[in-house]
Amino acid sequence: GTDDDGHDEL
Amino acid sequence: MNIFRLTGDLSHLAAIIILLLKIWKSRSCAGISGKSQILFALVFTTRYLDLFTSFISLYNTCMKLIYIGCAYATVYLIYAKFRATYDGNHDSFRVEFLVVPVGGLSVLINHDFSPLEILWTFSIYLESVAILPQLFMISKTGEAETITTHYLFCLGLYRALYLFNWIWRFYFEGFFDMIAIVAGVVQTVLYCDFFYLYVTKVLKGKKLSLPA
Repeated sequence: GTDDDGHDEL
Repeated sequence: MNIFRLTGDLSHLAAIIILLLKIWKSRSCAGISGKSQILFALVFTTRYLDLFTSFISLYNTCMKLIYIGCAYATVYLIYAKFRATYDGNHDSFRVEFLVVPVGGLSVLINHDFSPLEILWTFSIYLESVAILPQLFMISKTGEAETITTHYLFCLGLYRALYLFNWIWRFYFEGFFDMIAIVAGVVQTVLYCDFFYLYVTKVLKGKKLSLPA
């Protein structure tokens, strides 16, 4: 799934 | 951050800058699909809306701003500054056949049914196929300038390196994002035919031309 604070990848 | 992720990002950056410099130095966008570049600008715009909502790192913010800025600069060069050199007749891929299904799919299959998350999902799906107008244009004209093939190689390499990044993150962080992984595999597979031509022709000093 995804992080709570959004996506860290570009 | 691992070595595959970092080299992937740098490869992506190299691709973007190679294309900008190619157009700027030659004062021409011949052989470049403006439609693919518009799609990439749309990809970055819909993906990086989180610039307004969350801060991840200085690296993350800077790279996002550079990618978006370069994407719009490229579109500007193709459709405004060097418009006279734009080969619109050969750039005839119907982008609505990509954007509409991708839009539908991102509403149906996403991590969270919220506007920002759907737009992020849309950008991931769209990125996986955004290069198709460019590949279509090359198949239509039957050739590509060598510098254009370097651009495509770096762009394909970026997503292939991200695949290794995801394998790394799964093993060492227990992290996986199924949407990004599946779209990333699709995106990388689309470059396989090109990778083959790049290695067998361009790296041996020959121009990339397809058999008639």
